[in-house]
Parts: sequence; structure tokens; C-alpha cells
Amino acid sequence: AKKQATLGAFFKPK
Amino acid sequence: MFEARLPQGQILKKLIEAVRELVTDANFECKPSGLSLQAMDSSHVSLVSLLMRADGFDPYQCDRNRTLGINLRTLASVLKCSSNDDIITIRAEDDGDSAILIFESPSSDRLSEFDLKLVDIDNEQLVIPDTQYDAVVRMPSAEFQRIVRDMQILGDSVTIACSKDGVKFSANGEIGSGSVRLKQSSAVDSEDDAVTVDLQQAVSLTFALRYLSLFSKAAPLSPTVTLSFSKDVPLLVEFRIADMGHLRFYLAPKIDE
Repeated sequence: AKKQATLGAFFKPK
Repeated sequence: MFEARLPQGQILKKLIEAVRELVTDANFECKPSGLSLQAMDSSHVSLVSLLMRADGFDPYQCDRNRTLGINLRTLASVLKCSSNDDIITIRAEDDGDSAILIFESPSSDRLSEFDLKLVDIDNEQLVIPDTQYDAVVRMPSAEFQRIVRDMQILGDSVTIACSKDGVKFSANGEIGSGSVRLKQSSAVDSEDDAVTVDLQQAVSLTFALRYLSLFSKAAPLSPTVTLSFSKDVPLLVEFRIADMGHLRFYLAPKIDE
């Protein structure tokens, strides 16, 4: 099964 | 003072219609170079990034940087009071706590004005790195919208595979499975009708259809859409806004547990 990732795993906060 | 007059007011209407279901409140960043917005949906799975350059407005005046926090549902309701051929002006006084929207009919004989209260929005901004994507697919935006709609009858996820042959969308669900395969166009009458795949290497990723469906609401903005993929990074879905900017959506993939 696949799990939905969130953007925080790829993009850092400014 | 900030004042931006958009002769093609319907661009703003289409933009807000395209993002209002994804994002409730957003900060419009007004700078001398233009207007931008970055906002995530409430689950932080997708992100909207809008850019409208100053030269797309006529005129555009921005003496100092301003942040206008606006509830997009309210803005969408107010924009419904404009006609499609209206010229739309957004104005904000330096010390004001509201944004003023002015709708002007093409013959200038009807002028309506709405004063929208600004809201304080605490919104987390992300740095989006420049990415060399493995595959960039360009297709008619109506085709994208149709495929997303068709895949939704099968399930809530779609796997998109890009190869030298073209791009394949496939979905699996309780009722069965299905796929749509688009080949690269060989000869088309108009560039807007073409499907092109710019491939560095083959890539296959899985995404939630719910978000793609929300992104596809931007189709009226542009005849074509660009999808950019790399292994294990968010998908970039881009609609160009005439000659003045873009509306980009980023979507985190579904990954193996």
C-alpha cells in the first residue's frame, strides 16, 4: 500500500 | 498605495475559482515587480504558487511591499458580482485594513466597488528548490481535466508513468481498473493540441486524484498544462497565465510504506 506524503518531507520552511 | 488594474479581469475570476476549494485564506504579496501568492491546503499535501508580473497590469502601482490577507471564498463571491468583460482593479491604501475591488465595464459606464476586510493569516512559506525534472509532459488542459475525471470513477489514486512512448495514467479500484495512454503527437494543426514528453529518464509516480481534480479546475486559464515529474519529489502542475505569469500547483506523491 502507498501512503500520502506531505510537502514538508520535500520542501523546507522559509 | 497599491493599485493594480487588470484589463482582462476574467483572469482574476478564473484564478480564484481555480484555487478557492484548495485554499481558504491566502496572503497576496504585493511588490513593485508584481503580485504573488503561496499557500498550502490544510493537510499540507499540495501547494499553490501564483505569479502575476507587474507588466501584465495596466497600470500597476506599488510604492512599498504589502501583504494582503484575503479569504478566498469571500473574494470568489465578490468576483461573481463582476462581468466577464469587466476591467478589475485591486487597490489598498497604505494605512488601510481592507482591499478595494473595482469592476469597470468596458465602456466605463458602470462602476462597482467592494471593500473587503483584510484578515491576518499565519501562513507557513516553503522554499521550493529549482529542480531538473526527469520528465516534462505538456498536454491540452481539457485533456488533463478529462483524464482526471475519468480515472476518478475507478479509485482515489492514479499512477502516471512517463516513457519515451508517451504518458500513461492508470487507476485501480474495487470496481476494476483502467488506463489512458497518450502518445506524443506527431503532427497537429495547433501547438495547443499537442502532447509532448520531454524525457530525461522514465519515471512513474502515484498521486491522489482528489488534488489533481482540484488543480484541473484551472483549465479555463490556459489551453495547455505542463506536468513535471521526478522520482520521489512533488509533481509540478503549471498553467501559464497569458503573458503575465503562472499558476503552479505542487502535489506530494503517494509513497511506499
